[in-house]
Amino acid sequence: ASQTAPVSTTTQAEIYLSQFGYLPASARNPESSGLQDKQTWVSAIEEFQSFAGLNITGELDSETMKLMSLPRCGVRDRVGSADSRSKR
Amino acid sequence: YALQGSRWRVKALTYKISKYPKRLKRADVDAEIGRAFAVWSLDTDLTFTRKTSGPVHIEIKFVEGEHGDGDAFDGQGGTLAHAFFPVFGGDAHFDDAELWTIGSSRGTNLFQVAAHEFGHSLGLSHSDQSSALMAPFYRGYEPVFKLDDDDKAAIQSLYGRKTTNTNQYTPTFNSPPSTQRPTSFTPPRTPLDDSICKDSKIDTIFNSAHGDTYAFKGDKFYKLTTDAVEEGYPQLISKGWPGLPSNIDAAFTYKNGKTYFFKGTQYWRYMGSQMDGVYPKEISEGFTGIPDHLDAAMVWGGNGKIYFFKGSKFWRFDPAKRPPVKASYPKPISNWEGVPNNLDAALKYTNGYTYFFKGDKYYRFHDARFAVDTATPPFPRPTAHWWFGCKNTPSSTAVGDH
Repeated sequence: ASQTAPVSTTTQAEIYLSQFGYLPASARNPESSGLQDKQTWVSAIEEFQSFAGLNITGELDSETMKLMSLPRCGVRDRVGSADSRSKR
Repeated sequence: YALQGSRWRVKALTYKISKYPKRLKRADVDAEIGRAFAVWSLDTDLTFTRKTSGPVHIEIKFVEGEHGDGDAFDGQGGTLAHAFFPVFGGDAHFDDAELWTIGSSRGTNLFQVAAHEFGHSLGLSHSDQSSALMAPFYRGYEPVFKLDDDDKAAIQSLYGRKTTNTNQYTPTFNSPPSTQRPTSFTPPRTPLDDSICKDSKIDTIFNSAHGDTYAFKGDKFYKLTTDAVEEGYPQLISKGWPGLPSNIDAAFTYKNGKTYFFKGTQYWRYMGSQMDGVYPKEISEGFTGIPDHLDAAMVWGGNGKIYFFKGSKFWRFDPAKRPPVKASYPKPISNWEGVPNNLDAALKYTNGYTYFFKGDKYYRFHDARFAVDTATPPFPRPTAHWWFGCKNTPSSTAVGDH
């Protein structure tokens, strides 16, 4: 069986963060060159680091990419998409 | 823990395995899947019955790559499995490219991953407690499995505590199926009595031990859905909580499942809607170090401690400590960056966020940054629109909002 590559690039991290609800779904499509403003990117990393119990640096550091490479559940960490009204 | 927002209306659930993994014996898979479901029966009245055909609540499949739900699996490692919340059907899919194993440190343990996925099938989202079964990361084979308190609190907030004594460890077969899927969500409506839309300032807001959200105002209370007032509300507080007065100052539900109400110099304790002992008591008696005539109270998601707010100050109360309030309190509310003084209410909501209410507006707090959250539309936001589902009220307070 093919082995999933560990997360080691910004693009892979962007796809990961979008897949699990930290970035808008648009970021998940590697073809689209969706531009993320810096604050959105930093917030997404902080959010993931906080959720995963890592030091909250806002930087895509090795610790963070190591955790992104762990086997995990495919359900998003943040459910209740930002565009639905019920996200109070 | 965090809840997705939907749950099953029934507790007797059925399931079937419509596609088995390549490398394991069917009988072994049946046993492991039954054990994984039984994890959620230990602390609730949920029961799970395996069927071999026909309609069921939860369908289980072992599949590879693209498998028809738009969420393709990715080969060995990475994503191991995913499941759908009750409102989306509750089914669970497992990546059959994984080396699923039973009782071994090799490969990926089927029981642990299945128990996690069935948490989603029942309405649980991921937890940020790394020790919880509902944490998103696979922690490797754990020969001795134990459900974390966080998971127990989560499942009981949806389905209540266990009242029957049937220990459902041996899955039962083919009892008459109730194929009722969760009723579709009725669209939120503006509350029948829409006075709350004209004046959305509240006295207090809290979650019950079952995860229901209630807002108090005067002698009435409103039960809230995920974005509006539930039909048939408001109702009288004296009906919902016999013995409780109107015009409550503050309220919260602690992890012991009890709800505490505060008014003036006194407080009341309830288990569900029943007064839990002889009340009222003096706040000074039960919450030494906490002042009277409070503005707001909540259990903060960041550390599970109880916070009280009054005027420009706040106190932290830890029942497990002596004294429960450190001498360094009170502290200024300005420590909670962006949160105003003289609050009306505070709440840790079922989506895991902390909220503060003042006047007709509310603030969402970013626990990790310890500051009011930044979002669009910005905070503070109008409470009427986002919490009570009021139509023709603005969704933003930003001046010159485009």
